[in-house]
Formats: sequence, C-alpha cells, structure tokens
Amino acid sequence: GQWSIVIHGGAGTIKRDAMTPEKDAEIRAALDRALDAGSEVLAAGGSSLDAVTAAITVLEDDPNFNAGKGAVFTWEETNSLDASIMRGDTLEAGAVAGASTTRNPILLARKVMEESPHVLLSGEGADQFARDQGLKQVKPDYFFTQHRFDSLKRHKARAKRREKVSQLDDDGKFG
Amino acid sequence: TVGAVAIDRDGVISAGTSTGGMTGKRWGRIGDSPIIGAGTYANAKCGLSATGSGEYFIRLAVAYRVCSQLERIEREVSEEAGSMASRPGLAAQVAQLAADKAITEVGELGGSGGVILLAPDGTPVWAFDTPGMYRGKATSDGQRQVAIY
Repeated sequence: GQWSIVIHGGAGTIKRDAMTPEKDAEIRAALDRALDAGSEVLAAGGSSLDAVTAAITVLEDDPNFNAGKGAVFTWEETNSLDASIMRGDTLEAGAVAGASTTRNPILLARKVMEESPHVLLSGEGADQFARDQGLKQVKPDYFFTQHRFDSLKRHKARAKRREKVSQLDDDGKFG
Repeated sequence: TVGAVAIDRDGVISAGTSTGGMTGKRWGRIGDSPIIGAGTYANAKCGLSATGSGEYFIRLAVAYRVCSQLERIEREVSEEAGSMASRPGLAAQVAQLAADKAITEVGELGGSGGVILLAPDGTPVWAFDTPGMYRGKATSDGQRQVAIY
C-alpha cells in the first residue's frame, strides 16, 4: 500500500546570481503544486498514470518550465512540443513529437497510448488526433512568453556572430 | 523539460516526460523526450524520466538501459536471496549507482543532464551533472523534498 512520486522541471545552468529570491520561491512553489497534484491522486488510491499526468500538467501550465505554456521557441519562432508516457506493468506507451496546438502534450501522449494502436504520432497529425479526442486546443500565442522569446533572440544573435567568425576564418585560410 | 515518475498502491510504476525542446531548434529536431527508451521508460521494477542534451540520451538509450539493469538485478537478487525490496536500502543504492553511471556515460560522450527514477522498492532517486535540476519527491511515509541546486 505504499506510494511515491518523483518529479523534475529540467536541468541545466541555473545561475544562483541570476535567480532572484522571488523567482526561486515561485519555482519551488510550482514544484510543490506538482508534487501535491500527484500525491493527492496516489494518496486517494489513484493510479500512477493519473498521478504522473496530474503532476506534469501542473508544470506544463506554468511558464517557468520548458514544457507547455513555458516552451522555448524554435528557430522559426514557433513552439514545438514533445511528450511521452509509459506504464511499467503492461509496457504500454504513448508519445507525441512536434505538436503545436495542444495545450497539454502529456495528455495527448496518454491518449495516443490508450486510444490509438500507435506509440508515436508527430506534427499536425498529432494535433489532429488531439482534436479528434477532444483535448483542449490553443492558439500559438498561448505558448508565448517574453523571456523565452528573448532567449531565442539571444540565441540567433550568437549564431549570427559564429557565422561571421567562420566566414573570416575561411577568408584567412584561402589568403 | 519536465517529468514525473510514480508508483501507486497497487505497485504499478508509470513515467512521463514533456518538453518544448531546445531553444532555436531547426529542421524538425526531436530530442529524447518522446523517444520511448531514451528519455522515458517504465517496467515492472523501475520508471525513469530524463532531461538534458537529448541526442546523447538517445544514443545511450538511457531510460531503457537503467530500467533494464534494475529489473535484471532485482531478478537475480530475488533468485539468490529474496527480493531487493525486502532488504532496506539495497534497491535505492543500486538504483542510485545505475543513475549515476548513466549520467557519467552521457557526460563521457559530451552531453549533460539529469534523470529521476523510482527504485524497485519505490524509493525516489535522482542524478544530474548540471549545476542545478528543478526536482522534488514525496512518499506515503511522509518524505517530501523540493530542491534546485
């Protein structure tokens, strides 16, 4: 009768000096809410699948995390969402890649697992399946967050600088 | 990237992962998150969700590799002298070693990132080689932790 849950909200270079106390508290509160959502399901005797989707949905809806609402931008300034889910005792699995209009990709991955004969759907087909299954759809601006858009701009500027440097390198190489 | 792994009162383990991928990705790039066996996997004895430089997690089949190792070790220990679950702490130690090893292997290839997983006895475990990983755990016996660094 024991249960447990472990969650993550991404790994990387999280600079202490760039993290304000307010942002730190905001992120910890979001992680707490995700743990609560999963724990409540499990404590009530619910399934681990429901707990996992409950916890991940909270994180997808929070702009602090790179998933759902807080997703990063592609080079084309769009958002392209991936998700997967798996049940251990039956080895059932479902996944989506490159979805762009489905609010909660983890719910779509679960629908793929439970309502389709497939494991992995991608792109517009995945979103079409989500619509067929009645999952909530959103317009692209739902996924817009200024800090992610600014990150993309910085990323493009860095890429452009690298291109200039390599152009100079080539000129030098050929005299 | 976000993820969760849980075991319910019936002993069923599930794992899930969701992500927006890499900033500035092009050409329809897909990382490890939707690749079953790379960024997400679950079997009867283990569940895992990964985050990090996805291409390396794909090449190493990290999620499947770790869960497969734990399932095999659990089976061997069970045949020898009873289930790992009946030996306090053993399952978690083995799971931690497997997770650490997987992250080390990702690092050796040039990648970085982290994993969360549940050991065969349901103990939450994590490993990462980045300066931080947003993470948390809760159990029915009252353990609860949220951490960043």
